[in-house]
Amino acid sequence: PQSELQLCDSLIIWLQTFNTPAPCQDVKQLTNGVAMAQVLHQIDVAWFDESWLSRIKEDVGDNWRIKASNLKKVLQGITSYYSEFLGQQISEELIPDLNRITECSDSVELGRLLQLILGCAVNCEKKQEHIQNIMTLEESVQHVVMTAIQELMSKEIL
Amino acid sequence: DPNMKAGATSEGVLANFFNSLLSKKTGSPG
Repeated sequence: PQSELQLCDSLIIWLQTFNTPAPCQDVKQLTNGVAMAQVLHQIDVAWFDESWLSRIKEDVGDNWRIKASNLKKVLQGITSYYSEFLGQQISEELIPDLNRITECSDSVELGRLLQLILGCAVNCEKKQEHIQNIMTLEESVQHVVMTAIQELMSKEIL
Repeated sequence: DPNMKAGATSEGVLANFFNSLLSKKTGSPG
């Protein structure tokens, strides 16, 4: 089985293909939730619209309260996307512990959050574009992405 | 070449998986 760290690293590589205005080169840069929110906005601009995106604060710095608030909004957005758009409930074991991301930049928990974003991408209306994009990634990254999607599918609660 | 064969198999697995995902209906309930 792939390691949890490999999951995070590979999904960061995938995330970079969205060319977000906010940097997303490593775990630290992602912990404020800004780049993830921008990716969700690209995945489904109607759902994660300008109004939703504007509630994510960009000037975060080291303020852990703002980081926590942003991450909470990102996870809430994803959860409602799964339940209201995809008609699925996210399995408890796939839901990341946001406190661990805010407090210690935990790669395992961040990987879980990125995995849920991946689930949005491969199920949304523009999924063809996203899947074809994944197919251009390095083979080792594709393998991790495939396993992550398979895990999501195996734990789908309709 | 066994390496090439393994690579081709691995590529095939990935292509099969992602192509089947492409043909899967979008998860929207309607």
